Amino acid sequence: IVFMEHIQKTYWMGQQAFPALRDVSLSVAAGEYVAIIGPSGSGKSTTMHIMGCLDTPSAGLYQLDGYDVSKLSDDDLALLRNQKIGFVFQSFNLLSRTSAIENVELPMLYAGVPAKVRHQRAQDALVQVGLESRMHHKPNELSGGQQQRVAIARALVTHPALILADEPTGALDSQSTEEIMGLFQNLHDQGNAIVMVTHELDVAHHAHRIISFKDGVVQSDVPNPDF
Amino acid sequence: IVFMEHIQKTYWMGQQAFPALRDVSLSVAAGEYVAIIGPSGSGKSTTMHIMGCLDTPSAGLYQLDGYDVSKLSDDDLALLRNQKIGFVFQSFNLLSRTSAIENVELPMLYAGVPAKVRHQRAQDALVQVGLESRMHHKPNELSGGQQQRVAIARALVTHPALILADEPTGALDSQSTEEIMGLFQNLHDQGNAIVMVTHELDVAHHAHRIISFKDGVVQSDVPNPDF
Ligand SMILES: Nc1ncnc2c1ncn2[C@@H]1O[C@H](COP(=O)(O)OP(=O)(O)OP(=O)(O)O)[C@@H](O)[C@H]1O
Ligand SMILES: Nc1ncnc2c1ncn2[C@@H]1O[C@H](COP(=O)(O)OP(=O)(O)OP(=O)(O)O)[C@@H](O)[C@H]1O
Ligand SMILES: [Mg+2]
Ligand SMILES: [Mg+2]
Repeated sequence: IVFMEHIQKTYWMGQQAFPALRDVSLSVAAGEYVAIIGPSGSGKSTTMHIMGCLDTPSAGLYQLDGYDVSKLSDDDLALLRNQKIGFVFQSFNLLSRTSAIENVELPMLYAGVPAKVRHQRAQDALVQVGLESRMHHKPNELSGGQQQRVAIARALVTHPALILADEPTGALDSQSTEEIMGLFQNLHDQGNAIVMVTHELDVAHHAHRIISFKDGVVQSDVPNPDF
Repeated sequence: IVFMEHIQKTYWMGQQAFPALRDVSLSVAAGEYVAIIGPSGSGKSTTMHIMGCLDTPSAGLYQLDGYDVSKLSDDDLALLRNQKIGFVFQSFNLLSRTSAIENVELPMLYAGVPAKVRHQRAQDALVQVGLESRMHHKPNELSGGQQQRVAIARALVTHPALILADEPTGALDSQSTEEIMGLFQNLHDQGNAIVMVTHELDVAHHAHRIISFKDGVVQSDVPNPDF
């Protein structure tokens, strides 16, 4: 479902070049469960943004579900992204002026799902992440871990074929982390692919395969020995 | 240096009351190293904001360095806070239009430190957190862990008597976490007090005392058995 070949990403600040990704090649099969680990600044989030069609590489090939993403129009790309991908951002990226439930409804609104169905599914998703009593809170009326759980609910509510989760349990205590990992496991069991960036090894160990980043390249890509 | 007695904090949304803190009493001696743990939504960040004079309780007493904070004028409060406290926020709270180094200079600017000295100290602080090559990047040109390290550098640069750190290693890999814990340890060795919220037990174990929150109250407050 994901195919990246020799991806490069260089940021420019004035005359100075910052190669965030120097040479990244990896692929994810439909239904696979992959963890991405690596030091701070090694290129994990940058790769996730390219994978989620939110950023374009400076060089290299990226195919999502067989489509060469660089060849699609903005509209087609937005449609493909909305249909295929659920994204949990490292800094949540919730809309600050809307409530938790409205934030979770957003991907369904975009997909044209009727209001009543949207509302019910958003409510169910929030119950699943333990936020039943916080549905009408805005993000700044929620704790850090609660905001993260809203972001997770929003990514999972459309049961996307590819879930991209960038440090989805970073703000959560161990109890909440376990519940969230259970939700991801369910989605995986239903045949969806999961790519999860994490720096917590007991989160990474749920994945079947572990990709390790260092300085903008893939340093290793191995099956999880626990499986 | 911190004395809280029967602190309550209730948020109101329309007619509905949300008691974020129901009854919190705790004290921190000068130079003490305390960890605060507890589930998501249990009131840790709310307590930290009251401790850092960024929020006021609905009821109860809070004394910082002997001063009853509710009796101070806004100006005196801001001055006391700037002199005594360094705060690492759970969501970093960096100024998005200014570079890393300018963000780190901010507490010193407020304290009237001359420009040359500010610049040198901010630079040293950024070197200490491993961001020497990223000093002129704005927050959105930095990775999640790099943003967190800028927030840490900003909190530590004035060597404050009380450091409040709300999940300071949440976005960091284990290597960076170790380096950051080393910096906090140095500051503690210099006689400064540290109050650190964390949900990672191997971060909490650096502290001499562990306070555990649950549902808006202090559930337990015990010496760290490892010491
Ligand atoms: N402005 C607000 N209005 C209403 N409720 C609020 C507001 N701010 C916080 N709360 C509620 O207060 C409770 C405590 O929040 P707090 O941020 O202190 O939790 P926390 O222990 O830091 O959690 P986490 O580990 O997830 O960061 C939460 O249940 C939250 O929903
Ligand atoms: N807009 C930008 N301009 C310049 N440099 C950037 C920009 N965005 C990211 N970078 C740099 O690219 C590198 C990789 O960033 P990325 O966010 O992918 O790291 P990461 O592996 O996700 O790190 P973390 O674990 O800290 O979240 C970093 O060194 C960062 O400074
Ligand atoms: Mg990242
Ligand atoms: Mg918090």
